[in-house]
Amino acid sequence: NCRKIAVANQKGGVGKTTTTLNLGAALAKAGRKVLVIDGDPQGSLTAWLGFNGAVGGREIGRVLSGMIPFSEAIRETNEDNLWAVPTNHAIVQVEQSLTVSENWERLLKRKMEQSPLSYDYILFDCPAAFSSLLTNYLTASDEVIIPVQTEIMALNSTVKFLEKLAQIRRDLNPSLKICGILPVMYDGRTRHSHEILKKMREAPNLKQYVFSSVIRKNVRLTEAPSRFIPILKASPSSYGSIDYLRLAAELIAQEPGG
Amino acid sequence: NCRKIAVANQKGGVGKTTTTLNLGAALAKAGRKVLVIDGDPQGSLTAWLGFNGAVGGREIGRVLSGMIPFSEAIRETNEDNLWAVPTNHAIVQVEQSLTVSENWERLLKRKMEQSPLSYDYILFDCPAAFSSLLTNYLTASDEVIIPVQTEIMALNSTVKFLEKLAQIRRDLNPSLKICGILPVMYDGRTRHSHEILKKMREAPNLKQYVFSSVIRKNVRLTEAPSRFIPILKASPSSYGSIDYLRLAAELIAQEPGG
Ligand SMILES: Nc1ncnc2c1ncn2[C@@H]1O[C@H](COP(=O)(O)OP(=O)(O)OP(=O)(O)O)[C@@H](O)[C@H]1O
Ligand SMILES: Nc1ncnc2c1ncn2[C@@H]1O[C@H](COP(=O)(O)OP(=O)(O)OP(=O)(O)O)[C@@H](O)[C@H]1O
Ligand SMILES: [Mg+2]
Ligand SMILES: [Mg+2]
Repeated sequence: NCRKIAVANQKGGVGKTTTTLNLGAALAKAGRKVLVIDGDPQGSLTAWLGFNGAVGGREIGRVLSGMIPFSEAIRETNEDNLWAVPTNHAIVQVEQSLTVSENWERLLKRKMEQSPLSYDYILFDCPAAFSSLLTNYLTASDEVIIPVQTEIMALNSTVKFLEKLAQIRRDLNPSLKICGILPVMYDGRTRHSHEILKKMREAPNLKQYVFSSVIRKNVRLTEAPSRFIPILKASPSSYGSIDYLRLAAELIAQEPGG
Repeated sequence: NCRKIAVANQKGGVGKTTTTLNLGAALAKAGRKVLVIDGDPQGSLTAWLGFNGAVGGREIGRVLSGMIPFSEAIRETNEDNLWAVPTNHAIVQVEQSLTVSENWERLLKRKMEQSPLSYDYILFDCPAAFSSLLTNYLTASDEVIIPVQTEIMALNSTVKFLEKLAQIRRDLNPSLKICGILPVMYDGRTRHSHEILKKMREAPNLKQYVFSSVIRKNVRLTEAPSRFIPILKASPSSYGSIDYLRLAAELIAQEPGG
């Protein structure tokens, strides 16, 4: 069965795109059929996948504006078992006019239901900030992965984001559950990182969600986008690879019968 | 004369708040009269200054909604020569209704002109994302400091932000100039950080703006918000302190006659 997982956090620069690309690639390496969707007008996932501006008309903006079916926006990547829906500038206009139509929050959900999809995992790379696009992705998905930096400033915003998810669950998507809070950019050398990770694992309102897997700060992950390949190809033996492979294994272990 | 500087970048988590607080404190330490304004509904600058939720009605939201004059929102801090305009939830409602009124882009500028202000520096801590609030801060200020991480993903968004500034200069604020691009979170141990800093200093469209001062990645800066004091107090001899003092000196050297 298909797990639809939004990779989301209202804060910027916390590793949403890095997680979508590399978790997606790790699941694909494990033999799962994976579709990653670039839901962010900024298009960093699209760039990382090597589209180099040549996206053409088969992208998420035209799906959301009703011009093409969802399946037409699905593109191959250079990785086995990994497909992608890219983005480009079209989505910017769409975002502005999205809320005009009735039931706009379920627009992407409906478009996806109208297309035959045979994936094990669909990952949505979400934009920072609360927006009509984010609402669409959280309504179209069943689960959320929340990347959270192991830094003090990241904790308060996590609680705020959980409140937003509770609101979406009440008003739009009763089946939306938290797949997990993913500690990211963990710097084992610093006591601060260690203390905040400990806080996350002990906080009564967070601890049940925090993954066992932790993504360590690793410059190979910072470099990988400039090479247009996932970390598994760029630096297979790096901590970045090991950590995302471990997260993929943790997700696979959650599968029914696995 | 008063330098009004917006600390801005549409990306999240790039060090805008860290720069506003610590550059402000460094300028104050050098004897300049400094006002920092928390323009971000997320309120991390307000939290860092120790307001602990007890902001009351003297904050920027009520200035923007016209309920109080700007001067009434100016608060003392625990640091000599440093004042602050905090924020709280009021600004969220204001942001949503801001664009209704005529000439809304110049709202804060007008409010500030109506108050007697005797500061050497006014720093605006800006929110991530393009928004009506950001437009107000960029119209109320004369200069912009753009913190940019020395990572490949940060470069493209910098160019995009410069285009936004050019648009604001054309349409709303002809005197808006770039004070400088500030390389931040520089990790001297990694070749990647070094290469991207080099790119910034050599890129034809960027190099004339890049500060000499670089803010190194320093866990003392990550910790300081949890201690509710600027880095200069938290860890006076750390790289975080040294780097922001150096940036303050670079700004002071730009002053007429200095
Ligand atoms: N574990 C990590 N180690 C080192 N660098 C990382 C790590 N995770 C992410 N980065 C770097 O941090 C920056 C932000 O990451 P990323 O773009 O994935 O975040 P994001 O949440 O998608 O940002 P945005 O809100 O802009 O979409 C990038 O420069 C990325 O290369
Ligand atoms: N030079 C640095 N060294 C180490 N950590 C840093 C540095 N600068 C910022 N940080 C940390 O990076 C994170 C983001 O910084 P900050 O909140 O200042 O960014 P911001 O641009 O204001 O974010 P937002 O878009 O959420 O307002 C924080 O956890 C902060 O403590
Ligand atoms: Mg992203
Ligand atoms: Mg900030």
